[in-house]
Amino acid sequence: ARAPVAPGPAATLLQALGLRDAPQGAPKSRPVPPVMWRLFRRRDPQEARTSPRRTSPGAILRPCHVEELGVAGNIVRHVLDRGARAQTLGPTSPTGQCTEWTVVFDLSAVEPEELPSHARLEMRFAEAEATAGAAGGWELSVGREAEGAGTGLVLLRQAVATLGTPVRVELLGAAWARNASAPRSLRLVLALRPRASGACASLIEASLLLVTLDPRLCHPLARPRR
Amino acid sequence: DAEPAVGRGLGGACRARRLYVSFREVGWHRWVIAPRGFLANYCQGQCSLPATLPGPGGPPALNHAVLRALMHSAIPSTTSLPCCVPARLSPISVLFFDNSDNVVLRHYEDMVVDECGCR
Repeated sequence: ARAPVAPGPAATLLQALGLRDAPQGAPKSRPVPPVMWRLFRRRDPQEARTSPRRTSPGAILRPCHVEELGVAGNIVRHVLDRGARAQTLGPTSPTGQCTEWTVVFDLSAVEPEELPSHARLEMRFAEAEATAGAAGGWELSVGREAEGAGTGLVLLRQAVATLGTPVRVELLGAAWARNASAPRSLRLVLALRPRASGACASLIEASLLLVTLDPRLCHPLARPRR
Repeated sequence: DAEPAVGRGLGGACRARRLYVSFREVGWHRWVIAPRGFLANYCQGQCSLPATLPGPGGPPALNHAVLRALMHSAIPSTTSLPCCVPARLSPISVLFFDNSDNVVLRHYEDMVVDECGCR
């Protein structure tokens, strides 16, 4: 029997930094979202060098804490939907004649040791030209995909006043329990129902901003500075 | 881009030296988005007496390191000198693409040597 091959020094080094494999490189069609740049700049090393652990006078950066989002964490992931699947439903469905979408998020990169502290689903919609300007806004429902197809259990409902800005909902506590690990894959059914008129909208993009705390990389929790 | 390493017993007292880690040099530039590199620094220098003793503004020396240096100066064959190692470090954040095409911001503690000490 062959003994398992020991990982090379490069692989061992990456594992020490919490990475399973060396990433292959930047995907061609994946720009860096502005929110990720903002979060990065909050902890700009240049600024940290001139004023350690501070972003501005008086503002101390707490270790293992994402200041901008106000939650504990040391890893932030921006996960894109793996291809929204649209389905136009009949008048008996909760969305009437409008479409509902199945979105899939691959969370297999999240280690079981990581504790999720924030899971923000962000959606960008566009109103259909023929029905633009729905009076009374919309109601968004987010459900778990049922076995087979269609909406299973509805996880949350939220009023949406306008589609001019991205629609955001917090999934932690709704899609999975607050104290539980993130699922390997998250399949959701999104539906946007007009409150008054028969206006419909189309989903342009859905993404998930997931913040987790990996206690293995958070030394200050176990070793507070004197 | 580093301050040149000095030979054993040379180079003065234990202190932080300049070391810039370039992600291009280590071949990570294809997946690390930012920063392009960072000033990691490293520690080098002698830990013999009196350098081992705490200097003004420097890190407090461990009593063990002082006594070890004292023992070494009295009877060099009994023990080696204390080691010049990081005494205070600070974190950096790295923005990168993972293998699932996710954009990841990861915060790493203890990446930059701010201060060295004899331990």
